[in-house]
Amino acid sequence: AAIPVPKGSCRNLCHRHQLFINFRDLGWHKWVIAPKGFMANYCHGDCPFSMTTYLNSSNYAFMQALMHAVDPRVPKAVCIPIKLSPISILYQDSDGTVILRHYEDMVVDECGCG
Amino acid sequence: SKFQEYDFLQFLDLEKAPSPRRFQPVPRILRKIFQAREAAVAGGPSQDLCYVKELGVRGNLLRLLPDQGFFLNTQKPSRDGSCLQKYLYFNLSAIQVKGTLTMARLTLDLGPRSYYNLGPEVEVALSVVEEHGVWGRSHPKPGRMFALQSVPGPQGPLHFNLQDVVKDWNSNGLKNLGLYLEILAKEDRHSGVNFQVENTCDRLIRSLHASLLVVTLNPEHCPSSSRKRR
Repeated sequence: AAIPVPKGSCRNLCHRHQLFINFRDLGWHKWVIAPKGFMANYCHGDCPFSMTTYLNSSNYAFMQALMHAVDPRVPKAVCIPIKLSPISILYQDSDGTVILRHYEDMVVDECGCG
Repeated sequence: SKFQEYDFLQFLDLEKAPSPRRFQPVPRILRKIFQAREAAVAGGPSQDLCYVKELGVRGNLLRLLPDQGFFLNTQKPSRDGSCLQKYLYFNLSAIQVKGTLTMARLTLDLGPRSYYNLGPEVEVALSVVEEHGVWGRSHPKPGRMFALQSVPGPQGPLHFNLQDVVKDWNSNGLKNLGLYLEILAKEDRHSGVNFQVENTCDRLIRSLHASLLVVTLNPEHCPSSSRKRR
């Protein structure tokens, strides 16, 4: 039988929450040339069993949600990033050197149950 | 809540928030790489952050160091056509030992390209300084010459590979005492065109701009297999 989607509003379900860090708020605009800030998104929300069947989650999450449905002592699957992207920061140090630095996996693009 | 700025700086591999006195102009090459990276992120394909395709080298940290040297003479050009001598100094202390140096490119920008400064031919000589001068009394002494280049007209950027020189300073124990730059303007008696060597030298002294682009690869962030297999 089709598993009823939980009554809880979608807002409680696992999804990406957007959060923008503006370097000017930190006073970093005095030395960061670009970008003006960056997306510090995060993943949050519930991972009920039904979620794992359509939110691109790992097989392990499906099994864990299934086990949790059978035995609540097994923890639920959790809401985690499943797609990340890098950022580059162009800034100047106290010596006048212009620096371009890349940081891997800094921005959460997608979330899923894992 | 109080933003843990210190932790964030540490996370970005910075001891403390820099406090530059004034912003340096951002060189076109860094702006181009930054914009290409931003576009790649927006476009979606995964990119190899440990390879700088615009420069054709591996690396995940690019630094453009400003020249902190000074002119050694700005008198009239001497008999042998020597236009200017300049002491070049780049503070390499920030280049962490843990990073592997993959590029050190000196750029001498002789000034904007134009149709009316077509000559005279100039010769650019670069040497390593092996003996510090005494401020105000003696000039830094040029040691080994590592580059000599003739340029048809005193204009546009010239690039010199300094990787071996910087490696000597960074890891072979030679002290970084700076570089000695000499530019000679060569009268061209055959062409009959009398280039005003003096004007050329004056303009070069006004427009010369030196910078050093250093690319390093941090093995912690860039394991050797980080390049995607084709």
